[in-house]
Amino acid sequence: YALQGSRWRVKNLTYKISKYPSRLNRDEVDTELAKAFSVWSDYTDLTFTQKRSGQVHIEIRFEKGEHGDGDPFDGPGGTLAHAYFPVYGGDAHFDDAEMWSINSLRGTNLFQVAAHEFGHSLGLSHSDVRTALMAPFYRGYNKAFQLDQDDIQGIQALYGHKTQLDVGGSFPSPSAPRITTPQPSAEDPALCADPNIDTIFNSADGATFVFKGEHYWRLTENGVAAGYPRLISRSWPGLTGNIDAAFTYKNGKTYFFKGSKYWRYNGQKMDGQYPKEISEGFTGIPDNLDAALVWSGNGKIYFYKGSKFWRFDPAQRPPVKSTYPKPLSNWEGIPDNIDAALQYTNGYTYFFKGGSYWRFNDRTFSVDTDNPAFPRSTGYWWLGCSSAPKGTVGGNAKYIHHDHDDDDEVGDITF
Amino acid sequence: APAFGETNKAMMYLAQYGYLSPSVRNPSSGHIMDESSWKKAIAEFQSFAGLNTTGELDEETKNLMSLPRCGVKDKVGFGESRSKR
Repeated sequence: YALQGSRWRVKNLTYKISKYPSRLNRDEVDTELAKAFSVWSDYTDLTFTQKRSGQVHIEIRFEKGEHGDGDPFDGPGGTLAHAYFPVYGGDAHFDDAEMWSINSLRGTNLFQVAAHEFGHSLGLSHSDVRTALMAPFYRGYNKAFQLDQDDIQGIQALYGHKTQLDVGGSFPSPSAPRITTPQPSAEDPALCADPNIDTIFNSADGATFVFKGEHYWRLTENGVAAGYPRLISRSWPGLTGNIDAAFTYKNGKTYFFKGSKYWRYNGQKMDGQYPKEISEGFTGIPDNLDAALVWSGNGKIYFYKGSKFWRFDPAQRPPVKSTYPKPLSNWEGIPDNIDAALQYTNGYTYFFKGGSYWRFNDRTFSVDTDNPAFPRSTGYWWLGCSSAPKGTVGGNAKYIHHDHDDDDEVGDITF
Repeated sequence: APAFGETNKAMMYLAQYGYLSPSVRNPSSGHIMDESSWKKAIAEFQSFAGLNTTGELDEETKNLMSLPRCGVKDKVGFGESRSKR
């Protein structure tokens, strides 16, 4: 993602549609644009309120050709819309010569384009991640639209993580899956009896998978999806069981690690000739890893093994700096010898060990404080095990307190 | 003539989205550009869009340039940036 450099100082923003499109129903436009704003408010504490008159933060207009800002529209195709960054007022203009459509494969989908433009209104520039909403090219109507991790990281870099539910009370902020009452139907008795996991990762399309032995489960908001477990080898042909670590990188590819080998998949299709040696593809990273993740703090890949961790940056030569490995105790509150780690779709980082998990706060750079405190039961909060404890559970977390000086010990960012 | 037309169109496109100076889009300014600036601009666009960075106005690049897109510049602030010491 790329930030333009300006953002709103307030989180409660107002908008007004000053000029509606000529070919769509006004109520439907209101609904679609509210939906487009909610794409961003789902992941932050931003709120968007429509006003019919008066001063607003973001003004929206559907215009044709030259419309007063010196950047004329070009008719159907070409430029679809443009929007101004917060420092320039945040207004969004849509080319009324386009065939705007709603829930249809025909025409240009209003919701998707509006969600993109509002990203600019909030301070996001174009992303070079193809799958991101903030990529500049229109990708066609996608019924199952989901914000890309890249977009989530971008908006949260500007406005922070979401801490409140939209309606009613607060949810265990900012928690893992939004589970309040695990559904019995979403339980797997065997998994609940032994909730230790080998690895957990998000696929490029945002689904979360848990691997254990030869099997895997897809997680839902209520626990595990129906129809699981399934065999890893059947869904990811060529991959074996008992995987050590996995992550999906921003190129959309998923990497699996086991022993001295690694595999790369594009979705569930092997992406070339694998397995390969970790020492070849990930120079500087040891074999027999415990866990791996792409950290939301800086987008770099972190590998964990025993009491140490390594930071891997494919864009650097060498990709692992000579100052690594570093002690895992730098991740304050996280125990050694973890089983799995994940950057979840809410942008937070989670560490798993022995049926317990810890949520890491990238801002305080320590395990999050919340009620119930961490570690919590993986069974209850992630796997939907209704009989598992809801509160704090045992874990061998080492709470090491030390002051961070100007040289952070995890990445080249300033805390 | 067709080749010139395509080049001219691509030049306008690259200027519109921040890869070349906005003065390229001004028909009253007889804009002359050296080949390296032109190739660099195409390569930057190709790199941003995830294409092979050939620096040539190939078919794949032209196809991408013809796609509907957002009108906001990919590279904000052309010509306004200062080099970092």
